[in-house]
Amino acid sequence: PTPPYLRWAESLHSLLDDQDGINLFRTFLKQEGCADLLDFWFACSGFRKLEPSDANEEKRLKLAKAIYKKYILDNNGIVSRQIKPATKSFIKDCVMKQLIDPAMFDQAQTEIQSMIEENTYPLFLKSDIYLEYT
Amino acid sequence: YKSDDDLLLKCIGSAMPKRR
Repeated sequence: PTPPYLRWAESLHSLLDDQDGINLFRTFLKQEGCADLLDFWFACSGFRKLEPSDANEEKRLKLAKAIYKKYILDNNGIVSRQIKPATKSFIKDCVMKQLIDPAMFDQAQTEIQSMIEENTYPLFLKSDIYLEYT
Repeated sequence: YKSDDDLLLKCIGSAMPKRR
């Protein structure tokens, strides 16, 4: 069978599907000062998994606000700088009007994912940290 | 109430693949 670290080079999803791959990628991103990109990507996935129900409405609202505050509100943040202004105002609107939808971060997540796929993921595959691991 | 950071960490963890 193919060793995990070779599968990580096949696609971003193969990398993000493996806990060791995530850990190594995050260490690399941390060195580059952009671990927030990965944290945000996973936060969006985790948020989407929270099914709307009467029991967790408050939690979903609190979580949506927390994601918004930490990654999107500060325009100088690494995540915020990679998200289109229209996408940011859409999320801001959802939070302000308390219209909490499981898909409200989907577009922002897609934009961050494209940036990772085009930029940090190829750099990771060429990095010392990955080459030493292999 | 849990802090925002705690909530975020749990959310991020919930999206990660389970260890084999």
